[in-house]
Amino acid sequence: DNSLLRQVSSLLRRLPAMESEKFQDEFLTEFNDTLLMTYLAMLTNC
Amino acid sequence: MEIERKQAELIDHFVKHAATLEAPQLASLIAEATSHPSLFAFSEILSVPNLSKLQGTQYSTSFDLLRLFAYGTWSDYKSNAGCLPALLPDQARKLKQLTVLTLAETDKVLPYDQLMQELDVSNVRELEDFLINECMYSGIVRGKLDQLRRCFEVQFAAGRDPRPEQLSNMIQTLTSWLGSSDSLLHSIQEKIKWADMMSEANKKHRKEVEDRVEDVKKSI
Amino acid sequence: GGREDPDAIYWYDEAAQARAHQEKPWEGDPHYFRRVRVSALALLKMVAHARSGGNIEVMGLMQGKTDGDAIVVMDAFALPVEGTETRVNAQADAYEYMVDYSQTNKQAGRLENVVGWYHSHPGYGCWLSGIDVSTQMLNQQFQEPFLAVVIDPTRTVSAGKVEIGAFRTYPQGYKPPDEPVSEYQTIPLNKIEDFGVHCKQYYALDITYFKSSLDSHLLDLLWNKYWVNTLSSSPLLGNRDYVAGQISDLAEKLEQAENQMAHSRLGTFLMPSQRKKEQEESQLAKITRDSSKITAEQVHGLMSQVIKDILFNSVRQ
Repeated sequence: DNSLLRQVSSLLRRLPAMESEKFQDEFLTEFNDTLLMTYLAMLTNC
Repeated sequence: MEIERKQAELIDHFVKHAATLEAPQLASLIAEATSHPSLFAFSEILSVPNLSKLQGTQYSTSFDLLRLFAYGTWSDYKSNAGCLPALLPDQARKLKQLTVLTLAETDKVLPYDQLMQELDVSNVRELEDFLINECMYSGIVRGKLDQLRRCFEVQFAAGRDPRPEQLSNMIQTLTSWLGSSDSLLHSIQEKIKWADMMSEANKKHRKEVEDRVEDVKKSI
Repeated sequence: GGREDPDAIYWYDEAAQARAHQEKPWEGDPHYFRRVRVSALALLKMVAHARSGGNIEVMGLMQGKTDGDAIVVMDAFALPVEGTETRVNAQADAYEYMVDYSQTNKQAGRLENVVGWYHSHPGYGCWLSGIDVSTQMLNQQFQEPFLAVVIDPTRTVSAGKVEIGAFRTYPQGYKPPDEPVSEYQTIPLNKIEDFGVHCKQYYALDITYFKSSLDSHLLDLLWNKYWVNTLSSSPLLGNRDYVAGQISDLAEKLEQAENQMAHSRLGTFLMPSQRKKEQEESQLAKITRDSSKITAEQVHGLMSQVIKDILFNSVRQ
């Protein structure tokens, strides 16, 4: 099915969806912020 | 996808015609298909048995042209221009559109310089006009033109006809994607089990502590 | 064959409604109405309207009917008023609009009457403030049956589900029996007094939802159209201001709790018997609950980001 193959090919070309240093920085910042919040919440619980 | 839906009828039409026509008419059919503004896929037409009979005849150049439109780029045409028929303006535009799709297959960020070289365009304005009017408006690509960094960021590009040798790569990528999705699901399951277990342990511990507090209160 | 038609609820029995209005079974029992059934259409319209207001309180009216002890909300429409928390009966500005709208509705074939009002509490939860209680008491005096609905569009995004509450007030002077404790919700420090003073003057109704077969089909189509937007959005990014506000509020509550503990002789561990008979959650316990809730929402947001990252960014050709 050539149509399906073309669609699959187009889809696979889009991966990875997001690949840039700026994105990684923002993503890791968000990650760290949430981990910090969790840590603070645990302290509050204690 | 949108682009496939749009050209499905066209492909059907050309395939049906190609199955019934003789060699001379096939050549003009190929010219019509390669100039059509909404058709970007040619492997179905290529696989019609009638067309393979063109090879070795006086119309074999038309067959080669169809193959170029299915798999090749504007640079491929320029290097083999002597062996191929002269392109009409519509065909030239189509081949350049297909070239952009091929470039987008390898890189998501296409520098203007590379695009201008591949498409034989002399200035940035002409390149941007081409990308906007011929590529984005026809729906074969979606992206962002970054004038500061002089590049075209491709968010989506329609698929070209895949060559047989590309299939193994596609299968491998899909397998790897399937594998990572499976292991992700597995990890999520594990985390759910862990969360349930921790919740039970926490409840048990809380009850133990409360019982101890009661005991101590009573003893006091 | 005994199967209930899911669209039967959309049939408006004028005679039955007129009979109910004549009999007025709600007059003798302040707790008569216990349930609310909200149509998908009304819910979508109310939430969309509330969300469009941003940080400003918005309000509107709901149209529907009664069905025994349930109020059925079929549709909702926005009112051109703002600042519902700053004055009693803000809807007075929109009386002409309401009358025109109701009349035009009847001409257009919507036979349901107005059965309530809704308004938004952006970021501070679903409850009735003093002004809301006064407004609703007035409505229940003159426009029965009438329902008050509150939507929090900010917490809706943060929690990933619609934050909505339906309330009816008790008559002036009525002493309600002890209600079972409703679901806990965080109240910001600057609203706690307003919440606490009036929380016994109204009760919450159970809310359920319904949709027609056409609604189901349309919602499926909408999902197909908007699933990409849904998948790519993140409450971590969209609700940053709200989360910052929540953390700031939590910090203030901690400070307040610390000051109270410094002044209290016995601390919060031993409850003096002169205080309320029922076990009351200490302020610190409430604060830890709030902090856990905020963190859980953030962790949920981060989990979805991490899952999306693994699914869509870890594969390479």
